[in-house]
Amino acid sequence: KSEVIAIANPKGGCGKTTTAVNLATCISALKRKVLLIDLDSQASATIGLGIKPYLCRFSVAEVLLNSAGKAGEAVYSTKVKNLSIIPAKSSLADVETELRKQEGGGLVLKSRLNQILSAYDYIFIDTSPSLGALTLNALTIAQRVIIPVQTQFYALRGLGQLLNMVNIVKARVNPNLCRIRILATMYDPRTRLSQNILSELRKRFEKELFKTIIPISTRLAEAPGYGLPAPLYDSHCSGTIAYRKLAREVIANEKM
Amino acid sequence: KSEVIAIANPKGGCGKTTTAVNLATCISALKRKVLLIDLDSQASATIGLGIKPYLCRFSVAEVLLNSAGKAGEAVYSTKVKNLSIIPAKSSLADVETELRKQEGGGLVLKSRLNQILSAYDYIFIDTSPSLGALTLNALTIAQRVIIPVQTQFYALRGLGQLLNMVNIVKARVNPNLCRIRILATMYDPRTRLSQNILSELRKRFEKELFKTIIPISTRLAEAPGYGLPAPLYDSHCSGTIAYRKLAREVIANEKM
Ligand SMILES: Nc1ncnc2c1ncn2[C@@H]1O[C@H](COP(=O)(O)OP(=O)(O)OP(=O)(O)O)[C@@H](O)[C@H]1O
Ligand SMILES: Nc1ncnc2c1ncn2[C@@H]1O[C@H](COP(=O)(O)OP(=O)(O)OP(=O)(O)O)[C@@H](O)[C@H]1O
Ligand SMILES: [Mg+2]
Ligand SMILES: [Mg+2]
Repeated sequence: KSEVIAIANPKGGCGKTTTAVNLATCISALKRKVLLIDLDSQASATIGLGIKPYLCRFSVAEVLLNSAGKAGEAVYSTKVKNLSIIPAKSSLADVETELRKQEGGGLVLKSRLNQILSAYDYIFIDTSPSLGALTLNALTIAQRVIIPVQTQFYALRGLGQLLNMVNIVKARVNPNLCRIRILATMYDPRTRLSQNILSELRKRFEKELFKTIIPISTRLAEAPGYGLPAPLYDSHCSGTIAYRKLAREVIANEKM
Repeated sequence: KSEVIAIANPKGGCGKTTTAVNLATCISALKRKVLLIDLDSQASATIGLGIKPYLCRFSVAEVLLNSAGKAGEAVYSTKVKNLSIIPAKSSLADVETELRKQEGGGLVLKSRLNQILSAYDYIFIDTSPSLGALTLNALTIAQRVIIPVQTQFYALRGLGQLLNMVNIVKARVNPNLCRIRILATMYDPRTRLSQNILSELRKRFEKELFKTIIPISTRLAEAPGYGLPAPLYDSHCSGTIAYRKLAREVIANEKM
């Protein structure tokens, strides 16, 4: 049975795309079949996996607008074995406006993807920094949500608003959305700020917080420039090691 | 005559709020009367200036929905002399949905603020990481746009989409939107990535790029935790020095 995991947080720049690309890569290395869906019109996850958005005839926009025929036509292979992607293009920004107007605009992705989901063990959805119609679509189809939180002050503040939103979606639209997990990202052990924020996260969200912490690592930020996930760019850097550890923790959680 | 400057970029976490709070503070220190408008429901700029969103009876949401009576009732003073703020509250997220439904929803802020703008020399608007109805309101009223861009790979990619959007707004809604400026932020001279991205910005956007570069500075990230802008938290750190330099460059640009 496939497990759908949304990566979401309206706070910008907290590591959603970096987590989606690298976690999906590390999970596929553990012999799972993985699909990554890019639901951000900035198409960062698409670019981070070395795919040029403008060369893709079908993207997630066509899947949502139903013009891709079968959703499977928008699935592309990547340089990573066992990892496929449904890319985003900048046209996705217009789809968001369309979906808002429709009754039940939050359920479109779920109905369009139904026929292909069972082919994958894990489906990750990268979302944009907003709580709009597209992110709602991701939360409606997901069984789990991973919330990346930078160990910085502003990031901690936005968390309350997001947890409220996720609980509303769970109550109204998607009772299957059972597990909410928080991932500490860009942790810099040299600064007191990072240490303070991490201990605050541990105090307030002990149950939800992953044991794995993603450290600040320049190699993680360099990899997208080469169109490679970190494990292919530098398999021994601290970022790759952390995402591999996270992948094992995510798989172990399955039975929780 | 007052100058309205929007701080915008749909890429998340590029330094919009940090720039809005610190630039507004440094400009007010140069004997200008400044108003900061927080147009992000995360209310980071409000919190960064030490104001508790839930204690504010009126916020920008009430100004937009016309329930604040005179817009002036939503203006609060801050710890910074010459700097006032119209705060945000999480209710702003619902206003965005309302505005989308209305004809001319992009022009509401302009008409509601008209009577108070002339009381200020500079009005800065902090926006959320999206190109939705609220950001459109900011771009419709602004004469200038400052686009903070981290010296990172993904940040460079998103720039094209934003410049297109701004040019559309200029052509269709706001011919006064004459100056678009790009600000390099979170620059880390120790990494080749930062250096490469900065030289790419200089090559592609020589005319728009500010001479001032904002360096990576932990003190900038610590200050919001104390509800203080950086110049009040640590007046000699590299972040404060850079924003002071930027303030002088922005004022010098006035006559451009
Ligand atoms: N652990 C890390 N160490 C160093 N740099 C990182 C790390 N994680 C992410 N980055 C860099 O920080 C920036 C923000 O990360 P990313 O784009 O993944 O965040 P996001 O939440 O997807 O942003 P957005 O809100 O715009 O979608 C990127 O330039 C990325 O390369
Ligand atoms: N020059 C800098 N040096 C170090 N840290 C910085 C710098 N500028 C911003 N930061 C920190 O980086 C994070 C992102 O900055 P900020 O919140 O200002 O970006 P933003 O564009 O407003 O984000 P959002 O897209 O969520 O609105 C914050 O935690 C902030 O404190
Ligand atoms: Mg992203
Ligand atoms: Mg902000």
